[in-house]
Amino acid sequence: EMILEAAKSIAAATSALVKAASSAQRELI
Amino acid sequence: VDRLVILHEEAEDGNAMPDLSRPVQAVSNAVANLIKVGRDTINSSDDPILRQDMPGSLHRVEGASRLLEDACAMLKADPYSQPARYVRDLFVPHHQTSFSLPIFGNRKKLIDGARGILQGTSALLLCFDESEVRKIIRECKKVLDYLAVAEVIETMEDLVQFVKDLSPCLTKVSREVDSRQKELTHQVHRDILIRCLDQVKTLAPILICSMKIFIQIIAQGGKGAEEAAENRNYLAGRMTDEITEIIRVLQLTTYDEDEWE
Repeated sequence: EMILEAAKSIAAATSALVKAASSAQRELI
Repeated sequence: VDRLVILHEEAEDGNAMPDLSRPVQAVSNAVANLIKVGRDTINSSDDPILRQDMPGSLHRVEGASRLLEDACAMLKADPYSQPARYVRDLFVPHHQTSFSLPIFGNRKKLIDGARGILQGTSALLLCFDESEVRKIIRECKKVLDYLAVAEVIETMEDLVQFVKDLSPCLTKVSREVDSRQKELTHQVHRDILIRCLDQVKTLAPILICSMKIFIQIIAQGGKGAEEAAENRNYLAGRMTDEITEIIRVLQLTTYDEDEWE
């Protein structure tokens, strides 16, 4: 259970990182 | 990761990479948590294969997280750092691409870091999942061991003990296989597990009944004992086949099936 939760947090954080990079990049473009 | 690669490509136009310190820190925190939980799992597991395989995945995630942190710090200091040249080949298989040129710098580190974290996490989950499957298989094999002694039970006393031993084991297998099939995304594998489990549940009381009949027959002089033994062995064999099939399907991955592709 804890491993699954930890992995989900990583997926969520990585997804948020990519979204942050995308939106900031779009603003620049 | 694909989206990061595209961002990286767009950076060819000379755009600066944004400051990603906060989201990267969130990823680092999530990774630190996974490392902690992963280590606890390794230390508390009695599965030698998990204890051998999982540390590699943890190291990979840990290293990738450092790569991401480094890249983020360096990109913050120099947002125009080393733009990409050709990166499409990063996610196009080599046999399909006509060019393969390297990409450089901190943006590559960022992409490699994100990819390493996701691949490492995926490997870790797979390692954990395989260990869970081995646990269920251990229980299935206990049932097989009990079924193998069905043939030598010749008294009611032994039969009572046989049922006492087999029942909790069968209940556990039934519960674990049922919860496993619910987790599977592969419909064919799910269906086979459900079907085999139903068969096992149907056959178990019939097997016990046939064993009881055999014992009663030999207690009354033995007429018809041979047929009763045959019937009992047939039922034990059927159950053995179903459990063996459950073990086989539990070990399959989606990649074993053409239709998945």
